[in-house]
Amino acid sequence: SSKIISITNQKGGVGKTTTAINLAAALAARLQDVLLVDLDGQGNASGGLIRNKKDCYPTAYEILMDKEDPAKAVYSTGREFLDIIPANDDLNGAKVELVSAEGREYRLKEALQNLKNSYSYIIIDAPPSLDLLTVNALAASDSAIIPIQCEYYALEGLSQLINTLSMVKKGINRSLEIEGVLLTMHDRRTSLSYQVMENIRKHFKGAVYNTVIPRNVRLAEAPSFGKSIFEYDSESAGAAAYNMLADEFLRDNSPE
Amino acid sequence: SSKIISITNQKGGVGKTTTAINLAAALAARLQDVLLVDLDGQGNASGGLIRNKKDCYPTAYEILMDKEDPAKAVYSTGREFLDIIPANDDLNGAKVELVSAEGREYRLKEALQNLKNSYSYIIIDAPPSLDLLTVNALAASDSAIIPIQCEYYALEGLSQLINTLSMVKKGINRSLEIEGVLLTMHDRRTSLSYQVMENIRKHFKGAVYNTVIPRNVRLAEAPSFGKSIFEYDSESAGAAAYNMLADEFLRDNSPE
Ligand SMILES: Nc1ncnc2c1ncn2[C@@H]1O[C@H](COP(=O)(O)OP(=O)(O)OP(=O)(O)O)[C@@H](O)[C@H]1O
Ligand SMILES: Nc1ncnc2c1ncn2[C@@H]1O[C@H](COP(=O)(O)OP(=O)(O)OP(=O)(O)O)[C@@H](O)[C@H]1O
Ligand SMILES: [Mg+2]
Ligand SMILES: [Mg+2]
Repeated sequence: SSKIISITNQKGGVGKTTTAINLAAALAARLQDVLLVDLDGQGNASGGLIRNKKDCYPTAYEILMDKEDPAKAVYSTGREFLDIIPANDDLNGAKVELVSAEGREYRLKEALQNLKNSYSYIIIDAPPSLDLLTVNALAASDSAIIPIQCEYYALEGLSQLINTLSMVKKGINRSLEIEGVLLTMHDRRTSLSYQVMENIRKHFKGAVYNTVIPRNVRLAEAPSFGKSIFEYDSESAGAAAYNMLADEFLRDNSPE
Repeated sequence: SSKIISITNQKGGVGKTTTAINLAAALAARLQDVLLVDLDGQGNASGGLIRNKKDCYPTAYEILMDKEDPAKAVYSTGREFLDIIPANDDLNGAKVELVSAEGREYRLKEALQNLKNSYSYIIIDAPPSLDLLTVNALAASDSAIIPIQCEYYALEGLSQLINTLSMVKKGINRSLEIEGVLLTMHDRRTSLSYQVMENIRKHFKGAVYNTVIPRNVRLAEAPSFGKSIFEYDSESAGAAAYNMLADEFLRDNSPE
């Protein structure tokens, strides 16, 4: 059976999509069967890995709305061990359409039920909000990875994020855990980065990954070629960091 | 009478809050009466300018829900010519509570009706989403400033953003215009930045500000002291860029 992990933080631009794509790619390279679910109407995870996202039907929207068989929304990314459920703008409509629907928080969880057995890991890229899409992601997940930018506003949003996670854990998904807190866009040249890092490590203690993702322009360039960082520049600091993260992640998830 | 301007882009982390705070501060320094409205449940615009946001009641939430007189939600920032309507986590609840309310898109517009006459400019910091809060901001506005990061994912989200603006213009607010498109976090050292800039200028033509905001760590440090960039480091590249933006903005808005 597989483990389902959401990449979530309501603060925008903290590296959720970059982490979802590159962790998924790194796990696939380590022969883990991975499904990446794009749950953000911007469709950045889809756009960063596949070129034909506009031609895909059905997508995440149709499976949340229970209009199509979830298996039909699974597409190959052209890489071994890495499939994707893409997303597009329709997903923004789902939030409104599902408001009064029965069991609206569990739509994704139900959709992934039959897919779980074909993958070792399912990784969900969540949007920058605390809305129904993010709640669906957390309701379907065993755990959540929280990317946190080494910047001041990251600290401000923490308490809201923790509130949301505990609310979902109490009311919707008792087994939800924090998989880890990932420090991103760390810039060795600025003292702000170190101050925020210190603060986050004090706040989350052992939940923070040893791996810190540096600010590295190669990570920002890779999606414009539809490539993971490993395909685009395997020698880059970004590739090294996401490789380290994948190793740390697998150590946490392998049987003793 | 005053002009109401939303700072909006559903892509996260592109510099909406940084632009809202520093443009508002720069206009206040040019003796324009400015009200900054924080419409993001993260409350970053509030946290970046005032220290006591947790003590404020009422806030943006109460005025959207029509529970308090809007004038009561206006607070001084301690700077001349710059007031704020702060926000906190409650605002995330408004989205759900307002779903079936009468005239839910026009709540902010109505709330600002009586405040308009006391300010030359009202600047609204919108959240990273295309939801009811952003629609409220656009429905209340004369125009929108669109910050766009000089990065690949910025290009992907453009068509959705344009769709949303034209949807609001057709259905909710006929007079909504694009005030300008602002290129942010430009990094002179990377070719990606120049490629994206070129692409955006081709796409938006004359709507793009001549002013380009460089990536400048001082802009990221200032909010941790609750200061605008002008108070924190008036000699920085960030301060120079936002001063230039304010001048360009006032040129666009001054009578011939
Ligand atoms: N470590 C890094 N170094 C440099 N750039 C990065 C890094 N991680 C991500 N980026 C770039 O920063 C921007 C924001 O990252 P990304 O889109 O992954 O964040 P996000 O949290 O998914 O954003 P959103 O909130 O909009 O979903 C993107 O342009 C991305 O390419
Ligand atoms: N020009 C810049 N140079 C360097 N850092 C910047 C710049 N502009 C903004 N930042 C920093 O980048 C991060 C994102 O900026 P900001 O929070 O203003 O974006 P936003 O669009 O409001 O994000 P959200 O989508 O979460 O509302 C913040 O930590 C901010 O301090
Ligand atoms: Mg994303
Ligand atoms: Mg913001």
